[in-house]
Amino acid sequence: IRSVFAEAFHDVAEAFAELFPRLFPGGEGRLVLTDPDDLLDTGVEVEARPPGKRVKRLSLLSGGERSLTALAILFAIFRARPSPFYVLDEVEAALDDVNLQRFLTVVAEFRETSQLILVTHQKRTMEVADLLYGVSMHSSGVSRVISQRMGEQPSAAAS
Amino acid sequence: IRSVFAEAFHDVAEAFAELFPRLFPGGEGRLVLTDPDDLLDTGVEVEARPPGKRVKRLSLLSGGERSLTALAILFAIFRARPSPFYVLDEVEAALDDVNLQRFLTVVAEFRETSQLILVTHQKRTMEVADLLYGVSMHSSGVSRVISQRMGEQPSAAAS
Amino acid sequence: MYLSSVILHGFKSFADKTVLDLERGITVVVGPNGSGKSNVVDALTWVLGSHSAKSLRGGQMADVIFAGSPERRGFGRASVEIVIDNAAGTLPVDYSEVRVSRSMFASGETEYAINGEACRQLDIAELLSDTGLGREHHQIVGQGRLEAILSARPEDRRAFIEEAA
Amino acid sequence: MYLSSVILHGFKSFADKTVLDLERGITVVVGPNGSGKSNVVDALTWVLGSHSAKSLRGGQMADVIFAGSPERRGFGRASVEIVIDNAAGTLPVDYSEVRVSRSMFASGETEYAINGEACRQLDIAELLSDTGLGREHHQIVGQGRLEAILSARPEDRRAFIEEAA
Ligand SMILES: Nc1ncnc2c1ncn2[C@@H]1O[C@H](COP(=O)(O)OP(=O)(O)OP(=O)(O)O)[C@@H](O)[C@H]1O
Ligand SMILES: Nc1ncnc2c1ncn2[C@@H]1O[C@H](COP(=O)(O)OP(=O)(O)OP(=O)(O)O)[C@@H](O)[C@H]1O
Ligand SMILES: [Mg+2]
Ligand SMILES: [Mg+2]
Repeated sequence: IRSVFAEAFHDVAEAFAELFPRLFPGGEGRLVLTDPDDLLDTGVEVEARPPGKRVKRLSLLSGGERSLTALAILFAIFRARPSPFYVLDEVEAALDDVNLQRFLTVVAEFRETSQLILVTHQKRTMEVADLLYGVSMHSSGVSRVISQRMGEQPSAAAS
Repeated sequence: IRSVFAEAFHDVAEAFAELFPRLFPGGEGRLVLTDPDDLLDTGVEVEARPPGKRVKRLSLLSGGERSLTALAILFAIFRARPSPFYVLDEVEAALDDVNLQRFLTVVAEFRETSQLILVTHQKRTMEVADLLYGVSMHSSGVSRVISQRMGEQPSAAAS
Repeated sequence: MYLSSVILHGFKSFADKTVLDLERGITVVVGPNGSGKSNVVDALTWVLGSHSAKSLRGGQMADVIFAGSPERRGFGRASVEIVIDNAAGTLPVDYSEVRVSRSMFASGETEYAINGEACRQLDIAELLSDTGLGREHHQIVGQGRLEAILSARPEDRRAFIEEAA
Repeated sequence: MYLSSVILHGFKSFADKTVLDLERGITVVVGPNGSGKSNVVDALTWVLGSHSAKSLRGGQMADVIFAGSPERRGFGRASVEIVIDNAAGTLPVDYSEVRVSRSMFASGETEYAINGEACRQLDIAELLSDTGLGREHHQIVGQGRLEAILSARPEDRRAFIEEAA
């Protein structure tokens, strides 16, 4: 019998091969088992080759390329084994404008199947929100929140 | 005789006590020796209390507060033992707009005594530049640069 | 199934009872450094059963209780409740709305409850297990955690996929 | 004293000889992800004598040599030269301009030079020692390195201050 892990790895690897070129147009990415004959103990290696480059060593990737590769892995898992909601805390901080747009395009697709909660400082990420929450902390050291449905007036979330 | 380290620590701690409240107005920061009686082996502890908070545990600080505290330590060392040039690679990525401005104000002061090279994606950081370098990589996987003196026309840096 | 609200009271910097009403789709949380955004993320990790003080950025579990500030005294208790909209019947219970809560007292004692009735953490894990919301919460990516996925050893990446399987 | 130019040739993604003319004041480097900004920072760490492949984000020292790309063949050598403006006489030499360079060949052999004359890495360290440009390069804060300052152990923070002393 195919183990639960083998099944999941197959689906995640397939999703990764599809998502990677969408985040790195012209690039190639693969998830590979380190020891395919030993499904119980094998690890998972990541191969990522951005477009126009030959380098496969993960450590030589730039800061933004590393974020984007890690996001491709996460999104592949989310697609292969969907969950009801996802929370991402400033995951797009290292991305330049072009990559930020690619990230947001993929995020928008997940909106169809799952609820997403994104913490960010990026203005472009705020623009994809259906609902915006502003958190503030006054001199009292106590956090407060105020919400605003995008396209409507703000309302303070009281106690 | 006061050791070289004791002298340096004294100056750095003094600079830190002055710089911390400029990055965290209303906050308090201190560098403390873990074992003042043993100058040869003592470590250095950091106390950071943002304004309006009681928490001193470093791990509970937020992402941006951690960046700002680390920058205060760096700047304290730079001030206590100046060097001819400094290179900072995307050190302000986690800061919000208000803290970014405070960071840039302190950076501008260092300009008087040292040369600064800043790598960034933040537009506000670009605005403090005397000289701007744009790096690009075409499909060939080879990096190229083009420079622009702020306030002048661009010129390609050729080989 | 989706989260229809998150209620924090005495949890980290949320001294006052604070309700975040949520909807399907994308909710974006913004605010200055240190205002409490990641504390909301920690609240979700915590109510789903996290036992690791380190993943909640504290030294001990009681660090989640509001510690006080120059103007306010500390609290003796932290509590977080999430309200899950179950109109689609994804969860194996007859309710169209399921409330899951966790409280902690300064003594270190923790209490879990489903729809107001005390239960064990295990009961919550079982209730949510079909949705993939396991103990490791791979659905919650905390600040700065992205790098760990890439620099993890191959065996750890395997465990990550196994958790989601 | 300041850096008046940095010249890269065959170093990481800089296959072609590339000259960055610098000035006093603030130079800001911008560009898309993966374009080569941090590679310039690595070039400065390297020419000043770094022996750690890991701090240059590689697996071995030869990873700094341009590895080739689909359109270009790899190089057999990497070189970086910095030109230091010494008009103020900060460096203990009679030149108003001092050139420091480092080259590496695919064989792993490294060559250092001051003003074109071969020397040891130690000679460069001595030349620059009065300026505080020690081996640890606390003046160069690489991408993602800020967090390490805070999460370091107290003894490591001491070493950090000692380096600068
Ligand atoms: N138990 C507690 N009691 C009171 N305040 C706390 C407690 N735990 C953490 N805090 C405070 O919460 C603040 C951190 O909040 P948080 O990490 O959510 O900020 P953030 O909005 O995510 O900021 P950033 O944008 O910098 O990431 C800290 O300043 C800390 O003092
Ligand atoms: N020896 C080498 N030969 C060819 N290319 C290399 C070599 N070493 C690194 N690279 C390439 O350099 C790129 C990384 O560049 P770098 O880290 O400078 O990017 P960056 O401009 O800092 O981007 P970011 O904004 O994401 O931090 C990688 O894509 C890598 O493939
Ligand atoms: Mg945060
Ligand atoms: Mg970089």
